[in-house]
Amino acid sequence: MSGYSLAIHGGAGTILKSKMTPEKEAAYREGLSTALEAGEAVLRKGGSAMDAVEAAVCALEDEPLFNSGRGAVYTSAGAQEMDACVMDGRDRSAGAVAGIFGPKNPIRLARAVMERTPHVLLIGPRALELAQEAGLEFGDRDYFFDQKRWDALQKTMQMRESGEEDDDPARRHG
Amino acid sequence: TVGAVARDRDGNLAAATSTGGMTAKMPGRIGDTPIPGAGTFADNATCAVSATGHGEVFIRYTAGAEIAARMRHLGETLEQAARHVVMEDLAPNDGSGGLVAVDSEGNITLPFNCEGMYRSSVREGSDPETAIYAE
Repeated sequence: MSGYSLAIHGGAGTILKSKMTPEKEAAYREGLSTALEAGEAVLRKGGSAMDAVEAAVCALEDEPLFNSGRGAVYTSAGAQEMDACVMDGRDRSAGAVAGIFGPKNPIRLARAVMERTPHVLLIGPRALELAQEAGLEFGDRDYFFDQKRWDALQKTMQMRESGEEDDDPARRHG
Repeated sequence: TVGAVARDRDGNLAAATSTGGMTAKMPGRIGDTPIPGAGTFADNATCAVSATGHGEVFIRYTAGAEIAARMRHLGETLEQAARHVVMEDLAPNDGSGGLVAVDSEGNITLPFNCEGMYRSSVREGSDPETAIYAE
């Protein structure tokens, strides 16, 4: 067999070069490098692809620059709802959660769904109970709060109230 | 949205994707991320995929599974299949975004049809590559 491979993403969209300062770009690159290294460290030691993608995504979820985990955006109601999924190419087993808030790393809960239940996708209170059963770490609203995400919500809501046209496809990105 | 795909030394593939959704979304709205075959997909025989973008469109076109289907039934390479889905299926149908994917041989592709995608990749024995815009 040949060697390992790993690829990660931290989202896509209208990333205006005019608004990208050298400091911001350096921070994004650092965040990506940290996540890639977290996943590659697993593969370098002979670990599994599943462990590697979990490690990489956890690092991205811990970095507020990216829209997941600690950097999750807000709904129109001012709440945060997170979705996550894992899939294992060996047997097409999969686990997912949707609309949850609490676990610091939703991707770990998605994996718990795959490994601890006969189901694929869980939502609601039972998903959070599973997170507790699996011993996953929880965060509160202060842990997940991010000023720039909150400000983005206010700006978007103001645009809607004023009827301002918005054809930026990036606003529809997850 | 964030995500990762990997091939380990045993040739096994895996994918993982996580998201907060989109700013000011309707409460309860779910995109493609937690839907296997749409935003997340893995099958050792073909590829592993993690997507980011306009989730509703990625769901309608079952983006991840479609790439695997093109590889399996048309004999396309990962690069051909992923590029077709991102540029020919999603882009003309309001499906802005991109994805990262790896095949059973460890080949990596990272296509996107918007201005940029935060991305990074590495293959054993090579230096990591990180990029934001089309480069």
